[in-house]
Amino acid sequence: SARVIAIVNQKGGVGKTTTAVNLGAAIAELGLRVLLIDLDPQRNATSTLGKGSPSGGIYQALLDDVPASDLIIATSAGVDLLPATAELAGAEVELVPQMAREYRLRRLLEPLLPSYDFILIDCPPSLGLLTVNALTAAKEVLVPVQCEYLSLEGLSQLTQTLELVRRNLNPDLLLRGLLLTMFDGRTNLSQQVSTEVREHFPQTFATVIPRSVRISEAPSFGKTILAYASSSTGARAYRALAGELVGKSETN
Amino acid sequence: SARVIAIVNQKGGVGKTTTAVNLGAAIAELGLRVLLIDLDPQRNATSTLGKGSPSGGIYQALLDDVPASDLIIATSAGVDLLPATAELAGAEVELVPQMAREYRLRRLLEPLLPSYDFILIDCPPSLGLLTVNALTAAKEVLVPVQCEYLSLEGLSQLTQTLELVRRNLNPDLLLRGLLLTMFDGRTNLSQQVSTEVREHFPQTFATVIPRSVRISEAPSFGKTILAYASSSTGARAYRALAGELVGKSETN
Ligand SMILES: Nc1ncnc2c1ncn2[C@@H]1O[C@H](COP(=O)(O)OP(=O)(O)OP(=O)(O)O)[C@@H](O)[C@H]1O
Ligand SMILES: Nc1ncnc2c1ncn2[C@@H]1O[C@H](COP(=O)(O)OP(=O)(O)OP(=O)(O)O)[C@@H](O)[C@H]1O
Ligand SMILES: [Mg+2]
Ligand SMILES: [Mg+2]
Repeated sequence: SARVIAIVNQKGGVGKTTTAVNLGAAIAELGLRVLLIDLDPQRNATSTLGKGSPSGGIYQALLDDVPASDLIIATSAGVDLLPATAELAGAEVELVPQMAREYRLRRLLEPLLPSYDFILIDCPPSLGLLTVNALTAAKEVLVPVQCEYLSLEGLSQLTQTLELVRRNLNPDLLLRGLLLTMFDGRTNLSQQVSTEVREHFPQTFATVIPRSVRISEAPSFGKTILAYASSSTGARAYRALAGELVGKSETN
Repeated sequence: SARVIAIVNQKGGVGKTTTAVNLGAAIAELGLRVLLIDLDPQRNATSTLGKGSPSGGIYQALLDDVPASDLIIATSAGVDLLPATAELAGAEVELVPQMAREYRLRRLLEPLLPSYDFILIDCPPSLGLLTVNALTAAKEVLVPVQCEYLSLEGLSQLTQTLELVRRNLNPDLLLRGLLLTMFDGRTNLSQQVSTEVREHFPQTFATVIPRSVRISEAPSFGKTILAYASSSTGARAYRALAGELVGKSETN
């Protein structure tokens, strides 16, 4: 049954979408079956995979009870995608009065679990109901952390939210790891932040994603870094991350 | 009466907080009276100005009807601050059932308008009720745009939201300008994105904020870039922006 991993950080621009798309593609390259869910109203994962205007998406599954399997599309990156559409922008408010509003994603994913090895959920930069849905549906959490000072600030708020979700909605939720992103070896700041993060969070991945302009160019071609620049430092880092993640089994 | 400017972009990590704090300080350096409002539950503007644990904040004014003037604190950066506290994280959901929920910020700011020349509002990376409150209270909008491909994606969603707010809540709302941030002259991507933005948005500021590690170091010292590295390219760029903004009067 699938490992369900929520990619979460309320701090904006830390590499959540970039990680969801490129890690997903790197895991698929290993021959594993991967589903990527775009739970962000910005729809960046959907457009990065070149699927700008899907006819239906996660909004229809969350609020109109359309089966998720009817909405999933294949992509050239080797991952399946449950895309986001424009209506998702209204979902945070529309979910508020719904019954079992935090469990909707978890319930709609259950029939899909046998069909995939990994399900990755790209979350918006907030700790609202969409992200809470992801944290309730997931068994593991991966937190990208940009190697910048302001990124450190939000980590305690995030771990408090994880604790609240564990206590009220999903007791088995495991913080699988923090992923250092946009690491620039030339600056002291990157070194300081990465030292600080590793001190406070022993479960920080050994793999570090370097700052690389090739990574930020790839989405403009509707490609992952693996397809756009296969031997670049960015592609190699995401392949290493896939290996490290797959190697850490669900139970430990 | 004060010019009220909302600093908005649902895309995360584009430089909203960095612009609110440093532009605010640069305007204050010109001898003008500036109030900065931290409307983001991440509280980055509050902590950047070294005010990590204020006793009260914007949440109390929005939801407990405490007068804003009782919550405003002075800072060493020369701007006044209406800080954010931890409770703000619940405000998006708590505002949903409130009467005139979109007008709450506008109403609480009215008595403050004569006391300031500029009021800057730092918004969270979303288009939810907190940002809608800022867009209803503001007369002008400043949109930071990171010189990256994924930042282009959200601009049409943002302009659609501005149009909705104009039609339903605030007919005078003016898109004052887009601000190109983290511009790295060495990459084609920055050049391409900046050309694209200027083509589609003629009201893009002439001033461009360069990518500069000094800018991202300053918050760890609780300082603005003006105080941390006064003759750096980043400090000069924010001073130029202040001059350009002050030069554009409210009516044109
Ligand atoms: N390792 C990297 N090197 C260089 N640029 C990167 C890297 N990772 C991501 N980027 C770029 O940084 C920007 C932010 O990344 P991304 O959009 O993935 O972050 P996010 O956390 O998903 O943002 P949001 O909070 O808006 O959802 C994007 O323009 C992306 O292309
Ligand atoms: N011109 C710049 N050069 C280098 N780094 C910058 C620049 N502007 C901002 N940064 C850094 O980039 C990161 C994102 O900036 P910032 O937090 O201001 O964006 P934001 O839009 O407010 O993010 P959020 O969406 O999370 O509120 C921060 O770590 C900041 O220090
Ligand atoms: Mg994203
Ligand atoms: Mg911010």
